[in-house]
Amino acid sequence: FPVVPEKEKEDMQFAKKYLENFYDFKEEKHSLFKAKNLDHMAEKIREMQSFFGLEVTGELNHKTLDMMKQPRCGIPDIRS
Amino acid sequence: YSTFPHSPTWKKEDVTYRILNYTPDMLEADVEEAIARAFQLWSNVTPLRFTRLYSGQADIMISFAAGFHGDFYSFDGPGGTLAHAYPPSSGLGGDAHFDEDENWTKFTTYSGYNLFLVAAHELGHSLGLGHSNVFGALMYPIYMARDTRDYQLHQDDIDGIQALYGSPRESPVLPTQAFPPQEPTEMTPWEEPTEMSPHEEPTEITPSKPPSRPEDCDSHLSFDAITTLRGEILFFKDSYVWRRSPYFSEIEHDTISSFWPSLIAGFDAAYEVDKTDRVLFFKDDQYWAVSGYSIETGFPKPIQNLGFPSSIRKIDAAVHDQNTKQTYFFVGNKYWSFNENTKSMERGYPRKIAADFQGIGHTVDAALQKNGYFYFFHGSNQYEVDIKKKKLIRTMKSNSWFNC
Repeated sequence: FPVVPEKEKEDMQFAKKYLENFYDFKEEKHSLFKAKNLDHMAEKIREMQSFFGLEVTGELNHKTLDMMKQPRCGIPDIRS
Repeated sequence: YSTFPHSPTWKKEDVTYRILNYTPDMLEADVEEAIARAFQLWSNVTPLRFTRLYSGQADIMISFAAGFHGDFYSFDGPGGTLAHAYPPSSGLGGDAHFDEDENWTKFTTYSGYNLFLVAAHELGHSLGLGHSNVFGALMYPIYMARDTRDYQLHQDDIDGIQALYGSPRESPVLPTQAFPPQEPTEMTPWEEPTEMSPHEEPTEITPSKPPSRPEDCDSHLSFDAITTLRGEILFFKDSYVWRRSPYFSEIEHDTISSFWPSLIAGFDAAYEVDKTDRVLFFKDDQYWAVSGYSIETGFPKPIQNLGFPSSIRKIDAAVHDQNTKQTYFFVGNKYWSFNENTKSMERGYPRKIAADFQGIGHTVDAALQKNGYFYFFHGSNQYEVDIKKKKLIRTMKSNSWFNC
């Protein structure tokens, strides 16, 4: 696969942290199936996009990332 | 609205709070007033009464802290997470923490976060409300700078808190520790004293009451100025702003002073130079440059600096062409072309608008570039123009952007 540019890695890391903090995302660190983790994250991105009325794509697009970078309250938006 | 799992609430109407420490960003009295006002928002719509304690354990302990501060949610420095609070219960329950790395302000300004607004949100959590996905609600998780002078709870917030505590008894009850009575101020009610950052020059604020904001779909609606700003479109009229954002389907209503408190309402023109993340506002023979909320130092400047002759005392409209890096300034039936790369007016201008823009035979009140077209606004109509051919394509109502 093409090497992910540095910026994208940062964004992905930021998004993971955001989803962990506010959307109950738990990365399965020891999962052998990378694809499974990505699916799970895409699901959480969809939840976040739906909450904020963004287009629900499951993709970490520009608008979604922009929304994640807005100053906000530290309490989660959804809880398990 | 939402609540926490199992909808925890305070099982009493008399709830106590205590302010454990203060932020150096604000006077202690201003912190106390902001917190008391925040409590009053909620006591006005529920039977709850809030009493301030000065020692011992209160239900809601309020503090400012930075980074790790002893609970699961460490703060993250400037921006990002601003504050958090816990649902009703003993111990940590109800407590509200504010990130000291933020710049807390008494009023909505462009360089900090309004403590009253954030406190009101966090106290919603302290009383048992979760986050709401209703845009514009106080319990919406993202900070939105807005005018807080006569701030009212959104109906969604009221529905949420009354689902937990019911409606207020006969009359709203003020907190038992009445915060200092409002000093009569010289200003008219709609003016909020501005906190100016050191690099700003005080400008005269004209003490006159603005007309009420026209309805979005008023067929006679016209605009003073229009600009893009970081992907959004801002429509200005008097002190009012209509914001069309790609993120939200609804049009948001704000006032100029809620974004730029020191700018005078009633712009003549505005345009964005997207590559430099800069918007220029024009009023009479002066112009300002802003980047987001902050006004660049050294402004306002005279429009003659841009190359206008001294006979020009104001301009009607301005629009920037992202492709050619030219900005068109419209004055009467003529227009100038300004080269943003060389920062100078192009030779051979002014020219007649009608000579170059086929079908545009009148003055331009406001102008916008979007989706590869120019939109020239005149009164309640707007004219969509092909940028390359400079040819009129169609005419629409000025407020067609508002989903009317």
